[in-house]
Amino acid sequence: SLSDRIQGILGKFKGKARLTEKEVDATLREIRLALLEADVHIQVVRQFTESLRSRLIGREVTGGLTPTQEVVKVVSEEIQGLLGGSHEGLKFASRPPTGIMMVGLQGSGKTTTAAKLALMLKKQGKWPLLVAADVYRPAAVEQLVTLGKEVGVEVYHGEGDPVEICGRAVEKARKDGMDVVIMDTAGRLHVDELLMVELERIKGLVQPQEILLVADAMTGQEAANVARTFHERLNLTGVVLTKMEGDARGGAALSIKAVTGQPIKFVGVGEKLEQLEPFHPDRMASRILG
Amino acid sequence: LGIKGEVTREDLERIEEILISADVGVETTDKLMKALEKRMARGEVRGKEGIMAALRDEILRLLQGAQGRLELGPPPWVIMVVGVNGTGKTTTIAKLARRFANEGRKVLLVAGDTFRAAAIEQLEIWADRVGVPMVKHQPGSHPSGVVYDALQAARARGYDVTIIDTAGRLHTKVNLMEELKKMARVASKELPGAPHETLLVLDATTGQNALSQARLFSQAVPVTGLVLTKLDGTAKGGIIIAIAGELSIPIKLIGVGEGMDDLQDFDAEAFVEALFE
Ligand SMILES: Nc1nc2c(ncn2[C@@H]2O[C@H](COP(=O)(O)OP(=O)(O)OP(=O)(O)O)[C@@H](O)[C@H]2O)c(=O)[nH]1
Ligand SMILES: Nc1nc2c(ncn2[C@@H]2O[C@H](COP(=O)(O)OP(=O)(O)OP(=O)(O)O)[C@@H](O)[C@H]2O)c(=O)[nH]1
Ligand SMILES: [Mg+2]
Ligand SMILES: [Mg+2]
Repeated sequence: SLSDRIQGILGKFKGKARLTEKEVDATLREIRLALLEADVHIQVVRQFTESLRSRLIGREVTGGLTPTQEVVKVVSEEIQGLLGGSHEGLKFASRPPTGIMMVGLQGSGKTTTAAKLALMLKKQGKWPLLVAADVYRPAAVEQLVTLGKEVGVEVYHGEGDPVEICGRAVEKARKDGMDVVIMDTAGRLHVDELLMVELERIKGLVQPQEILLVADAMTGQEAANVARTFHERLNLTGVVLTKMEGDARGGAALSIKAVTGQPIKFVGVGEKLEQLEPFHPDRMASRILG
Repeated sequence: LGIKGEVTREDLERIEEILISADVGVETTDKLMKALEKRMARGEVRGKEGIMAALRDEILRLLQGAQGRLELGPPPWVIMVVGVNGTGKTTTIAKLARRFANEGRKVLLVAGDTFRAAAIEQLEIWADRVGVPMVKHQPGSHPSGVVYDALQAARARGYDVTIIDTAGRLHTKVNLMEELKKMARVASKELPGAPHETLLVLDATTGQNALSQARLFSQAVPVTGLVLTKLDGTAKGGIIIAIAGELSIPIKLIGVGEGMDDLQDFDAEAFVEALFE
C-alpha cells in the first residue's frame, strides 16, 4: 500500500521534527506512482504533487503521529479538497420543469443512470419525465422504456431528431406540470463534431439546469481530455461516476474534477436502479491512493 | 520529439509522458524506458530517430506473445463473447456476424444476455440487419438455457459458427463469474470443445483496470482472444501491452466505430504507430 511505501522512506519513529526536502521528494515520487497507477491524468498528478511539495517541505510532524501518518493525512486532505466538499445535489429550476441532460461516451451508463435518477426523484416526491433522445443505438428507446416501466416513470419518445424530441418533451412536461425532465442522449465521441453540435442544439433549445457528464469509473488517461471537451462545449454542471462498485481505483474522478471544476454529484454502484449514491470525497480519496 | 539530433533528457521524459498518457501504465513504461536506456548505453541507438525505432521495437517485442488472427475451425464452431458492462460486446457480435456472413458462412446468434433491459431486442435488430437468425428466450430466463437450446440448433441445422452474447458483468462479482462458467460448462456438455473461442471485449478508454479484468476473466473462462473497442476515439488502449506481457492472450480484433463494418484485425505495427500520434 502507499502507506507502506511511504513508511519505507520516512521510517517508523514518532516525534521526528520536520520533513526534509530529500524525504519529501522521495515521498512525492511514491505518491506520483500511486496516482498514475490509479489512472489519474499525468498533468493533474504533476500539478497535484507540485502543490503538495510546498505543503510538505519543512512540515512539522504533529502530536503523536508518525511522519508517514502525517504525510498520508496531508495527501488525503489535499485530494479530498480537490474532489469537492460535502455532497452537491441537483439544482432545480425556480419554476418547473427542471431539465437534466445526460451526456458522455458510448457505454458509460447514461441510460441506466437516467432511470436511476428518475427513481430517486420519484422517491423524493417529484414527478419526473424520462426522455428517450437516443435515436441511433438499436433498441435504445426500448431500453429506456423498459427501465421507465420498472420504476413507474413515464418515458417520452417519438419521431424526429433528438433536438425536436427533447423540445417536445419539455413542452409536454411544462403543460402537464411535471417537475423534472431527464434527457437520455446517445453515447458519442467528444471528437465527433456533428454529435457535439447536436448536444449544443439540445442545450440551446431546452436550457437545462443540469448537464451531467456520465463517466465510467475505470476510464484511463483520456478522462481528462473527454471531460475538458464536453465541458468546453456544453458547460457541464456535474458528473456521475458509474460502475464504482468494481475494483477500479477511480483516478478519473480526480482528473475530471481538476479539469472541469464541476462537482461529482452521484456514483453508480450497480446495475439495479436503486444503486445510485451520493458521492463521498473522503472514501474516494483513500480509494484513489490505494 | 523533433526528428533530428541527439537524444536529450527532455526527449526521454517526453517519451515517458506519451506512454503514460496512452495508458501503458507505470510498470510497463518503466520496463520500456529501462530497455531503451540499456540500448543507449550499449551505443545501439543513433539519435532521436534511433530512439523511436528502438522504442517501437521494444513494444513489438512485448506484444509478440499476443498475436493471432481470429480463425474459424470446423462447424459447429462456437464463439462466446464476454466482458464488463458497456465495452461493446453486443455491437462486436454484430460486426463478427457481418464478417462471417460476408464470407458466406451460416451464422447463428445467441441472445445470452437475459438480464439487461432490451438486450435481446438490441441483438435482434442487429441480427435482422445482418440477415442472420437468432436464438432467444424470455428476458429473465437462465442464460445457460439459451446456450443449451442454441447449440442444439447449431448442431441440428448445421450452422458454421454460433456466437453467444453474454451480459456485461464486473469481474469482481463472484456470482456473475460463476454464471459465466456455467454457460461455458453447458456449452461444452452440449458440444465438446465449445466454446471454441472466448473473446474478452475491452474498451480502449479503460485504464489500468483492464489488466484486472483480463486476469479475472481468464481465470474464470479460457479467454482465447481479446477485442479492443472504441479505438476510433482518442484513447490508445496502451494497457494491452501489459496484458500481452503478463497473460499472452492474442489481441485478435479492434473496434473502430458503431457500424457493422467497423471491425478490423489487430495489427501490432499499426497499433504502435498510433500510440505516438
Ligand atoms: N456494474 C455496473 N454496471 C452499470 C452501472 N451503470 C450502468 N451499468 C451497466 O453498464 C452498461 C451500459 O449502460 P448503459 O446505460 O446502456 O450505458 P449508455 O451510456 O447509455 O450507453 P450508450 O447509450 O450506448 O452510450 C449496462 O450493462 C448497464 O447495466 C453501474 O453503476 N455498475
Ligand atoms: N465509437 C465506438 N463505439 C462503440 C464501439 N463498439 C461499441 N460501441 C458503442 O458502445 C456502446 C455499448 O455497446 P454495446 O455493444 O451495447 O456494449 P455491451 O458490452 O454489449 O454492453 P452491455 O451488454 O450493457 O454490457 C454502444 O453505444 C455502441 O454503439 C466502437 O468500436 N467504437
Ligand atoms: Mg444509452
Ligand atoms: Mg450487450
